[in-house]
Amino acid sequence: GVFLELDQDVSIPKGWKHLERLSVNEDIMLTFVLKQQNLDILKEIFYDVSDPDSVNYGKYMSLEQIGVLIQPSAETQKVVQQWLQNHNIANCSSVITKDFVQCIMPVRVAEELLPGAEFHRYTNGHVSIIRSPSLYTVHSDLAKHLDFVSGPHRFPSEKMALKYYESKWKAANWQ
Amino acid sequence: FHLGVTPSIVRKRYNLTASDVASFENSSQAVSQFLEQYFHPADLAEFMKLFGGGFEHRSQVDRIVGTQGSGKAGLEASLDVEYIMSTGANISTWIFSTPGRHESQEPFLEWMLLLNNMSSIPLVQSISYGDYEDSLSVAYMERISTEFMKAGVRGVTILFSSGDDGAGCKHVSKDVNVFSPQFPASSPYVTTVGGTSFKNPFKITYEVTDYISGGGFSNVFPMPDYQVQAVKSYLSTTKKLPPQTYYNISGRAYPDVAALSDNYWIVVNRVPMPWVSGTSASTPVFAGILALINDRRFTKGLPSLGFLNPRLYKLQQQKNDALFDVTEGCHLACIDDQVQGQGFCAAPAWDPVTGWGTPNYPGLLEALGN
Repeated sequence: GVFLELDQDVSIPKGWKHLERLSVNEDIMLTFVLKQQNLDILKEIFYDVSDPDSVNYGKYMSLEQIGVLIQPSAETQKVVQQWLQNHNIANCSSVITKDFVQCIMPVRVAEELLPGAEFHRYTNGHVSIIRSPSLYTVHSDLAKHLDFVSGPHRFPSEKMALKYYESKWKAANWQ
Repeated sequence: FHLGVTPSIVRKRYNLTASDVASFENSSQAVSQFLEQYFHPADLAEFMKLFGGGFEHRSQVDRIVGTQGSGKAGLEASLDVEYIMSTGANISTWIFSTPGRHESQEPFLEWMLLLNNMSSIPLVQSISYGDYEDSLSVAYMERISTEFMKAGVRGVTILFSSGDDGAGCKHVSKDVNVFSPQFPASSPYVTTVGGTSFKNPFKITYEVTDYISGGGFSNVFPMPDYQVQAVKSYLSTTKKLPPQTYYNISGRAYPDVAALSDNYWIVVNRVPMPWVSGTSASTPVFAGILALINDRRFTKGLPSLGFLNPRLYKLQQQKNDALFDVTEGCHLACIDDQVQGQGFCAAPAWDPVTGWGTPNYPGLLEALGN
């Protein structure tokens, strides 16, 4: 297999506690992030419509037009679809731009699809989430069609919590 | 004299008069909430009743996209809505609420998917969310950045808060530290908002750096062309810079702009609360002002501002009074022998603590309204 996110931090952040390993029949959701096409053109358009000196400044595109430009190639769509079908995964949905596919499947199937992943439940005391403490791989035939798979990694960020009372300290200090 | 930042204080500081409210029906703005951040409509109504005097405003949001959980309202969600609707007054406001419908879903990615499945979305999006770059895979950050590009091509202005840990700090090995940039603040395809405080916290004075204001240089994204000149000028004219081993001099530098981030009043769970601070506060304030400028552009038949940075950096190379330059104070960083807790410092023109500065609405409208 090929690691799509070899550099992803898989440590469990402070505040989260391990609860259990999921049973093989529990359902989880994975999001397959498909490789897009024409990204160089998208970038060119992005800067062109944002540049006040360009004649195309403000000439924006609709989501549907963007979809036509960057949607994954027919081959990518077919290979990913085939891969999912081969694992009897049918409960899937996509988006207008066709570059994300979300599927619900039993843990047993998810761990077959993503060798290396092992799904566990964690809690921060308020909510529970499912993540894998080990990196996932995908079959080498799939690697060139996917940017990454969302679901196994990244605990929700809580770093941007407001700093309550810091202002109070600063005001008192100023006085 | 004042006891903290309220809508009237923000509006006065940024020179928004009572008539500076939206008039175009289709103007829109949005804030996004992730894990465990709920908003109560009653809090917004009470906030506007208490603090919304002196300018025409709305007291309810128009649309909640996603699922709002039950339970207590969060500080973050309350603040975002209350302040984007104070500067972006009388503008239709949406809340994207994506706590993760399934336990295995990433709330931030769920938000991206929502944007990718809606043909029409608010044209200014304020998001207070971030992670350290080094905790994320490059594949993830690059793809998310491509999604921001997609939004920009649609004419959407995306603003991210710059973070609340100054330059950040990562311990690499014994006696070796480096600064730790945050993503998506470090994406070259979004506008990043830093934070400031009043020089005198009890008066509407000029602004200085809020030492928590996130800023620095990305280790993942190279510096985009639009900011090369500004950053080069900062690096070559600033006398005291942290040692170069602490940051990637050729990376995308942030923030781009700033606004007050200190000592806010909000209403949460029906209780007025003072002393709330963070760049999560400055971001919706700046977003509301841009939504108001969009409103003025729409009345003239002009398109939305879209991705702001190329225009912003070009604008600042000319003489204008669109932004108040913040030139005092430094933000925090590693507490070690070499930098002793100090990261970058504010300076005339662009700097990696407060960007180009804070908004002066009449000047900004004149610069961006045509």
